[in-house]
Amino acid sequence: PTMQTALQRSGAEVLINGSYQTTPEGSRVVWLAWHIAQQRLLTQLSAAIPTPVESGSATLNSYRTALIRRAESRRTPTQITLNKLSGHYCRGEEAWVDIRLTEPRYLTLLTLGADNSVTRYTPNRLQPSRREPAGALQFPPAAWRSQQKMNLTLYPLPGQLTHEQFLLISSRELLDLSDIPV
Amino acid sequence: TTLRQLYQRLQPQPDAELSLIAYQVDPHC
Repeated sequence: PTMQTALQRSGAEVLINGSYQTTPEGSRVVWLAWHIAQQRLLTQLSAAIPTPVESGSATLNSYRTALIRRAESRRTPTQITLNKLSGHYCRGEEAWVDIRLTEPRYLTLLTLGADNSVTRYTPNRLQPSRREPAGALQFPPAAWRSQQKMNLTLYPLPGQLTHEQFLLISSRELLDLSDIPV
Repeated sequence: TTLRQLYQRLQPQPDAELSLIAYQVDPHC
């Protein structure tokens, strides 16, 4: 695929305009990632835009709208970072997700596998759905990791650099995503 | 569940906020 993007920063607002084209036999999902340095911390944001199967091109309108909506709120209620800000892990390395909430939210944490499968980490049997209070939390929780109760250990596909994503969905109201496999 | 199906389900949920973070796992380190 080819891609063109333009990034404008104005105060707290970040607008990203872009378009991409794929070859007719190109991937059905295009991933765009960009890096924004905020107060010396590198925040990695990625946007996922499923491309239309029937068309070889599309624009970023849907996600741009979402970003503008987030910018208007001036404060994003949910922020996530990884324990390694670079996002680069070696085989067998442990990962966890740091989550910051500025208001109480229901959370669903999913992983998007290298094969485009979607798997749910939480809610789960040990962590049923509940509205999490504002503040900081981790998945898996630090106590669970130290007790070896739950750890996330990452492995690549055989012999290849493997790209995957964590997707956190937060909402004020309970979203029922319980059919997604744990 | 595929990613496409998930996005279709979340589209009519104006309250839902999605935070996506990418990582890579390197087999050579």
